[in-house]
Amino acid sequence: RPGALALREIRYLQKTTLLLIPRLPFARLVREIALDFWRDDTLRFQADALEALQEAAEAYLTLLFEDVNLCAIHAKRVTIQVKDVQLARRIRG
Amino acid sequence: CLKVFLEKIIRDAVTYAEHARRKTIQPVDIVCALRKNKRPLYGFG
Amino acid sequence: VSRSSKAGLQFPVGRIHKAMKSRVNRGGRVSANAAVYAAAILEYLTAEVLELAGNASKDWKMKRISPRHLQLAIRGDEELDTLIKATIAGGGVIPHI
Repeated sequence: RPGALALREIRYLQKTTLLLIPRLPFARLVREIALDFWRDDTLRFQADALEALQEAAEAYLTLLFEDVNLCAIHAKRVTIQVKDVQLARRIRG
Repeated sequence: CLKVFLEKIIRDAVTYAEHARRKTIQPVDIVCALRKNKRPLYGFG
Repeated sequence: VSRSSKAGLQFPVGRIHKAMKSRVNRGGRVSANAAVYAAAILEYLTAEVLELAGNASKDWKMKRISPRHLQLAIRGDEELDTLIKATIAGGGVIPHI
């Protein structure tokens, strides 16, 4: 039935504590963003630093999507839209 | 949202590393940057 | 005789006193009483968290407290949840749909 797989995934992921974003793409994204703040591409990241950044980023996104989910349900929708994200961030200030 | 979040944290982390005259970002830079953005992180010293 | 044992505490009163003095404006003055009270409060909060985390790890029949147990203990207790806003690395989320 529609939604059964989604609920099973949610239950599995809420039980685990592993990081969800693949490491290399996340590292590439971080290096790309860091280029704006560093004169050349000699900036290096310790693996632990990337891990800490990823832990914080995923915790931020997880809590944000919990609020976004509530916004979508409040609008009697099951589809998350941009305005849900904007409302969640606006209410958080 | 992720890009905005990472830009804020990485900007502060790079500033902390530059202040320490390092070219390598260490976990302590990330932890200080997160604390400065009112998002303390436990588990990385 | 250590000030901790005089006060009947496990937390180091002298070390906390020194840390408070260095943190308060450089060379500031911190009363000995304040250090004892601070050590007592820190000890109570630590005992509170360890108690709940110990229960969580016992439920999972594990002898070692992991970040997951700490996260479940803190997010599962309303007061500690409002007190501790920090992200616990490797903590995950409370299972809730």
